[in-house]
Amino acid sequence: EESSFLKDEL
Amino acid sequence: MNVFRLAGDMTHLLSILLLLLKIYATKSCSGVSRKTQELYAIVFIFRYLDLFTDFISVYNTFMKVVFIASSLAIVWCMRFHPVVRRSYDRELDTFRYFFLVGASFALALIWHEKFSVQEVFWAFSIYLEAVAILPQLVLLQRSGNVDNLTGQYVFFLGAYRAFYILNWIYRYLTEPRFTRWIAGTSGVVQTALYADFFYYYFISWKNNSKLKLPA
Repeated sequence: EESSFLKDEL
Repeated sequence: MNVFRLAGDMTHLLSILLLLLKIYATKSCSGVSRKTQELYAIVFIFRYLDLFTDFISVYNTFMKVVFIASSLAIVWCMRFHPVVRRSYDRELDTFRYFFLVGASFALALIWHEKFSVQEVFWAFSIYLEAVAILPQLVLLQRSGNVDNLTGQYVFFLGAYRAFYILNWIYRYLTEPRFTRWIAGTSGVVQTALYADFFYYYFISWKNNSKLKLPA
C-alpha cells in the first residue's frame, strides 16, 4: 500500500 | 520524534526568532533578502496544505502555523511597514527567483512520491526550500558587512537542515522501510549550498572578526 500523504515531519 | 528532528525544528524556530528580533529591534531589514523570505513563505504554504485536513499533533500544527505566520509577517514588514521597508536593499536583492520557482515546480512534476496535487506541491516545496537561500547568500556577498543577527539567522537556518539529515539517517537505521529520498537528497543539496557561508562564519567566529563574504 503506497504511503499516504501523511507527512509527520515539518 | 527523535532528538535530531527536535534539534532541527528548534534551530529552525531560533533562526526565525533571530530574524524577527533583528527587524523588530533595529526597525531595519538591511542585509535581509526579501526574495528569500517570499520563497520561504511559498515553501511553507505549499508544504503545509494539509494544515487543516491532517492533524498529527499539537506540536506539528503549532509549528506549521508559526512558520507560515512568521514568514508572511516578515514579508509584510519588508514590503509595507513604513519604517522597515525603507531599509530594504532593493538594488542589491535582484536575484531573478522566478527561475527557482519554475525549475522546482518542473522537477516536482517529474519526481514525486505520488502523482497527486498534495504530493506534487509537497515535492515542489522541498525542492524550492533547497534553493530558497540563494538570493540571501547573493545579497550577503554584495552587501559586504553583515550584521550579527543576520549572520546568526543564516547560520541557524542552514544548521537546521543538517540536523534533519541526521534525523533521516537515524530513522533509516531504526525504522524498517523508512525512506525520504526526495527530502533527503534535497536536504543534502540545501545544506551544501551553505558550505562556503559556514566556512566564512567559522573564520569570523575563530578570529572574532566581522563576518565578510568575498564578493
